[in-house]
Amino acid sequence: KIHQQSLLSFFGTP
Amino acid sequence: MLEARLPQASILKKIVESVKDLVSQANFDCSDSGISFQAMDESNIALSSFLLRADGFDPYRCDRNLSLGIKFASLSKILKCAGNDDVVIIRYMDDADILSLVFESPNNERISEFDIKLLDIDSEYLSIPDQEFECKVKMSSSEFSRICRDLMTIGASVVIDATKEGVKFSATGDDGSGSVLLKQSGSIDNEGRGVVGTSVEMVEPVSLELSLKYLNNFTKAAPLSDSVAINMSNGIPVMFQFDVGDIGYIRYFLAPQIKD
Repeated sequence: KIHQQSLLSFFGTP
Repeated sequence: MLEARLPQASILKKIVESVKDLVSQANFDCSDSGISFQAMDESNIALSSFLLRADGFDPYRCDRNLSLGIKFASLSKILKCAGNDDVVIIRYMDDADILSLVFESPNNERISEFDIKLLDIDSEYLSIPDQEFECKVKMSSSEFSRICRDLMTIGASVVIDATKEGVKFSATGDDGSGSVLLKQSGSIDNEGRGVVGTSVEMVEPVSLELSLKYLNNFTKAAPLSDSVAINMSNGIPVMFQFDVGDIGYIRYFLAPQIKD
């Protein structure tokens, strides 16, 4: 199954 | 206050068209260096951003940093009232709740003015790490659009493989599979209206699987630029960049898909 990763797991909120 | 005069309305029209389907509303951040924007789609999967540098406007005046909340659907409708060759003047008076857009026809005989209501948007900024990418592909933006459209007929995602040979786009679906290989060409002709070739600058080969639904959204920026830069590293979000002449850019970030 293919899973789309969220950007939140790569880019942090400052 | 803000007063920014953009010599060609078509640039602003194209920018808004290229983000309005991904982001419904966002803050335009204005400072003395220019106008920028950054926002994610509702599902936090794609991030869109753009920058228009102050020197792309003539004149440009911004006395203090401003965050102007814009609803893209409204801005898009208003910009449809501007001719492509009209001059656009973007004007904001301090503490007002509207943004004024003035369109002047090339012969200056028709001047229209529209006010758009501003929104109070509490947006959260993502800090994007400043990173070197393992692979930088530069290719024709219309070719990129065509490949994304063609492969969408096969599957929902595309695998992008970048090697020294070139860049390969592949899709697989229930009814079959398809791929397009663009070989690296000798030189990129970004001058004039020449055909834009493909270049691959790389430290190591990269292979990523990306959602075609999002890529097809990003191709809406193709009218802004002859070429698109696709910056990739294995396992991290890809950055797509369309230059807006020499006055700015529009960028999209999309995380790769992984198999569970």
